[in-house]
Amino acid sequence: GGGEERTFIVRVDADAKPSAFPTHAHWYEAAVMAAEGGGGGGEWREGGPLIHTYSAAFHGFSARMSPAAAAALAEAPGVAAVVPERVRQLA
Amino acid sequence: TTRSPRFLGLLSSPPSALLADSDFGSDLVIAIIDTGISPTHRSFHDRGLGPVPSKWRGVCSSGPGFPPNSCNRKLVGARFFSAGYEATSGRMNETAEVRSPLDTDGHGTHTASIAAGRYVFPASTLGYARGVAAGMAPKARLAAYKVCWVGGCFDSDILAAFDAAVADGVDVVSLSVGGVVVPYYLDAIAIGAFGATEAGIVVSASAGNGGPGGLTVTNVAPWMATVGAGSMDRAFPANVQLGNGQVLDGVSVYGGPALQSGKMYELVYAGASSGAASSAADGYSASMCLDGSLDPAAVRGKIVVCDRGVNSRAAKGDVVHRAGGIGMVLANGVFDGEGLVADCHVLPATAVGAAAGDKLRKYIGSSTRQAPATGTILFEGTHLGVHPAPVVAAFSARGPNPQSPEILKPDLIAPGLNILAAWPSGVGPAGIPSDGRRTEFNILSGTSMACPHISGLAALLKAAHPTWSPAAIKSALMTTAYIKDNSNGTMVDESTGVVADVFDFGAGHVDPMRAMDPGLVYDITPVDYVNFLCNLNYTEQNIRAITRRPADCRGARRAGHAGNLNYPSMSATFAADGTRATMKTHFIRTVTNVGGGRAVYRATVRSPEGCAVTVQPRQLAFRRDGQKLSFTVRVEAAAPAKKMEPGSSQVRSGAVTWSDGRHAVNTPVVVTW
Repeated sequence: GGGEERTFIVRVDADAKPSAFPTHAHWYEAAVMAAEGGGGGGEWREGGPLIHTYSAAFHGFSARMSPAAAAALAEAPGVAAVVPERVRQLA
Repeated sequence: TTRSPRFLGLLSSPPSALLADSDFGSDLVIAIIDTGISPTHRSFHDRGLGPVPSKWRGVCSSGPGFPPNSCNRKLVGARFFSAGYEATSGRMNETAEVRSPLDTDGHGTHTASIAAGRYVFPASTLGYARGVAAGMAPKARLAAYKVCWVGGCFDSDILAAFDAAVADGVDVVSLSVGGVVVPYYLDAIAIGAFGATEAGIVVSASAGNGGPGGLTVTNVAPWMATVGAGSMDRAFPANVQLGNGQVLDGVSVYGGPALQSGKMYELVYAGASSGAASSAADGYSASMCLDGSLDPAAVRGKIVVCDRGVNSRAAKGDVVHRAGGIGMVLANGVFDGEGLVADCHVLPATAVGAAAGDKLRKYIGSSTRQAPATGTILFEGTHLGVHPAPVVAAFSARGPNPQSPEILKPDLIAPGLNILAAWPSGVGPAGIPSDGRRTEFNILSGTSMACPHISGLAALLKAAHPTWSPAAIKSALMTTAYIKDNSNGTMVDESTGVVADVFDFGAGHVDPMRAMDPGLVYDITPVDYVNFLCNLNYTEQNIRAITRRPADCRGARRAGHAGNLNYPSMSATFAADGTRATMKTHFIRTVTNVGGGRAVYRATVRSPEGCAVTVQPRQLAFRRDGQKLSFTVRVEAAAPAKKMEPGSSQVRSGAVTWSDGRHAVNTPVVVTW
């Protein structure tokens, strides 16, 4: 179902970025917004929906979204994995 | 770190080969992903250091308490990542924490100086552990990535730190955080660490503090070094002398005004003890000395016995102190066993094991108003040359590996009990807000402290052997580790006092001088990890989530099983269902000669009890440096005589050792039914 928003980490195939998007961040934002509800259904956030973008250790991003949106995103082209965030503690 | 370099054999005059050959790690950058750093600490001065390595591409982020000039040739970079934390927890309270790399907790400063702190003299904590403090790689450069906040360390921020560290050009990542264990494709740390490893970065992570129970180890991906904690040959005895003449062993690094010499104080058990004269209050909360649970009238002027658990050990002392108690004895329960941690308490206090705790409670329980229980605490300061050492710390997380039992975890242990290291000037050593004391160094315990020991040592190895892969460096550290203590017995488990096993210490305790020249290493490429994941029956999509590589598992699965990853340990798991008399498996391994040239290695086998282990071939003749040769290890195990109960297991361990007369390459072999 929809469920409460939480943070997900999304891993993508960097080479799969459609050329219509000038940067990976544009692609990521559009993908989240589309997953949230057809390109405009997601909650608007200052600075956009992305928390971090990743490009060195791996390609992808983190974003707040509903579990339903995360499930939809997992099926999107170019998305390799959608992983729910966990909180770690100092050891 | 006033003891661990010597305990590890790093200190000698002239400097050890490891330190000299690596120039103390001066060209290497160690990333500390933690609570930030205190940049002005003496441990991070840059006197005598050459220019920042040219490969360094990082930045020095500024913010409150962390001006732009905070970095130097020692602390070459600092960043902070809070967006993930704040996305979940809301905007941070900037009166309690700061939006900069500044460490307002202390943990990150402590771990950073263990890995790469400069030589600092004099160093001590409240007079304890006095000496020269030094990190493992004292000239290595540090980069601090602050990801842990009051609310915890969030995966999205940790990954941002990994991403930045890879882009910045670090050589080693030290990660003293942990959490739940999930499949590797759902584990953000495992995913980030894979990318770092692929970039040639050694990732060292804490095993976790969930011990001594089994299956508690975290950060278990095979591409990471998973580090458990052991003791050193140093102790801080603070024994409890009872009015009945008994003396109970305890430990403490309390450094304030002592109890009156020769005076015996009334002892009171904080928990309910119906019928006894000396119970401070009733109930579970009081037994744990939770905040507000103690009756001041019952504890004033007395030494209060608190049970371990729920709140922090130092916080219990604060609760007793505020209630008017004059001292505290922190007693382990049966599940804590005999593991003791020395803390910087805010009042005269000591910690005792479960057996001593029982004696103490019984003594108090048998007292009367006319003949109250009495006692005092005898603080003995710092003892060196303690036997046996090392001992596996009770809290150190234990195997087997919950995700893939084919990979033995933890990988190895390093000093992690009562470690003195740098501490920020703005934080009290007890780590509680009411502690107004200030110390330049603090003594902490945890696999958090063990991990940066390995991180620093990995930096030294990488500096001395720049072409070695992360897997080769880990192999060198593991195959040269030892399992005998300084009493020449097998290391013991602190929680029980009995001999420890491979699920406690992995390959053993790190021995950096031997790791410098391991003779042979087990190397692993990223493709090998893909095959390993195939053999875990992960889907292609799951494998791509970790490795960003298309996975064709058909070849890998034909090649064998997950245990055939070229790992420096071997772990066989058999289902003892009573249907077979014997069970068999085999492991294929390839070793690379890094010993310098021609060498002939012969195998010796110590078979696990009840098993037959054979190696084929039994001799490996290397003609040149860098040559790779393979061998097969066959394990045949007799089924346990009795059918085992569901959920139960039996573990036996042995080893295969390759030796050319100069090197001994130890590989643990573990069999679990």
